[in-house]
Amino acid sequence: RAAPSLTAEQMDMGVDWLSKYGYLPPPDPVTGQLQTKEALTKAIKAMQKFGGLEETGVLDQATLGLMKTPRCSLPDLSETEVMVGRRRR
Amino acid sequence: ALVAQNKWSKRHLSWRIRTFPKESPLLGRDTVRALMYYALKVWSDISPLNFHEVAGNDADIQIDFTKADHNDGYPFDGPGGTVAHAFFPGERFTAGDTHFDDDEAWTFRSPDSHGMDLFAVAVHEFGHAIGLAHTSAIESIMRPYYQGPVGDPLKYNLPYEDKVRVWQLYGVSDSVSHTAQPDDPSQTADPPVLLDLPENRSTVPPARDSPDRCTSHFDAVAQIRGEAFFFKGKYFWRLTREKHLVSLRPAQIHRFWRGLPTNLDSVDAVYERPGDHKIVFFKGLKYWIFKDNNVEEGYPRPISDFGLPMEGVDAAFVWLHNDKTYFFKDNHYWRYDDHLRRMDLGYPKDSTLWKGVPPQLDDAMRWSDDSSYFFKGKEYWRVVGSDMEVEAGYPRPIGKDWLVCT
Repeated sequence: RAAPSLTAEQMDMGVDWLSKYGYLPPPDPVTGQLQTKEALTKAIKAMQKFGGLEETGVLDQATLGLMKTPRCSLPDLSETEVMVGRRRR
Repeated sequence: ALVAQNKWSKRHLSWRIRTFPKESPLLGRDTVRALMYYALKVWSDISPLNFHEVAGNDADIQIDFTKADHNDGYPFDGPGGTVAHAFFPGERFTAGDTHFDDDEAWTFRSPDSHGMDLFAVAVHEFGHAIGLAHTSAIESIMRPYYQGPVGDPLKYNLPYEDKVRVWQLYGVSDSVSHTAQPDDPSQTADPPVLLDLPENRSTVPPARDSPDRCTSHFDAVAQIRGEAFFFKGKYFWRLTREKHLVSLRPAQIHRFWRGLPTNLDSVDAVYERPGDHKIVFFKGLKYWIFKDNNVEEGYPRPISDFGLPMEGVDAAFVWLHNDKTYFFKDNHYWRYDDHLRRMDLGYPKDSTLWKGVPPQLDDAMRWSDDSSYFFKGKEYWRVVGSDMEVEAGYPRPIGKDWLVCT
């Protein structure tokens, strides 16, 4: 659990969001393996930094609030960086 | 900033709205077209790119209002969440295409700030369409999150961060100062000309009957696309938004405003309609509506369409305070709602309610300093903000203050 008050639903939403906008590679489609805790923390920090939040690395309420803010569909990382992430995966 | 995406190799890009948003009384098709035009213009004003609207299926930038899964890999998710996206330039046939979620409550200058401001989102998405990625910079339209309305499309100025990124991609437009610095109001990157005025029109020598700008009592004065137009007889003078005369010599009305009768000897009043930014000309009991420089089909029509009296109008202007259109005739005035296309109840009223404004005006206009200006004879009066009273120190001379006269 990234934060004590976080529900499983919020956790899933957070991971989906981070994947959708390029901070986290999606779960492996073959093995279904999820991200490591370290990768998740790093992704959250990157998202918080990009959004102007304090880089706590946990899915706190401020972070979840920003994730619910209306936004553009395109990822925040460039296509090149997303592709690099996929290749690494 | 992230690494720049692909960019267009050509400089002239076509656009087209393929599907419009669901019906809304505040956001008609012409308004949507105008907002797209101005959102693209934000980028073309500071770069060598040019955008032109086309009708066919081959537009570089196809604009759609769609919802849910629309088969491009970026499904929309209903109100909130993702609101729009655009495809970067490149080889794919979708390059440049821009999609808005039709489940959003799109608005334009909503007074209560509800809904999603279409102009603000369109400026952001067209940034993607020309190659800009998201940025975390605080002062940028390319931040990924919706930041609320950005104000009047005619006055919007890109943050310096975004200008620099566009210049890195495409270079600087010929009309843009290379030394422009952030927060320096004297170094604006916006070219002053909004409407198409080919050089050869302004260099056509005026006829012998052309009036003297310094002694004229003007027939009509209007702010159109941020610029001031002074009409006299068959001619007009044009001032940029910085109040610089485009030319000391007047241009001929019928050569610029295509579709007015060539024998028209003068106009009574002119104003730019709020909402769709069409331009309305009054003469006698008739009026014409222009989209940019060209008259719309079906005009002239009788001014009774507005519920106006049968004697014509002296003046027409849109008050910034409430976005309503005010018509003046002799010592009366009317208030018209251009969004609802109807006259407000309780009018006409006595024009003396505008304290200090004289009767039988030549014309009136709003101006970008949030003031309204009233013109009569060789003098003009200023009304600031939402006051209905002339500011102290007026009247002042029109020629000296507006038209480079001594």
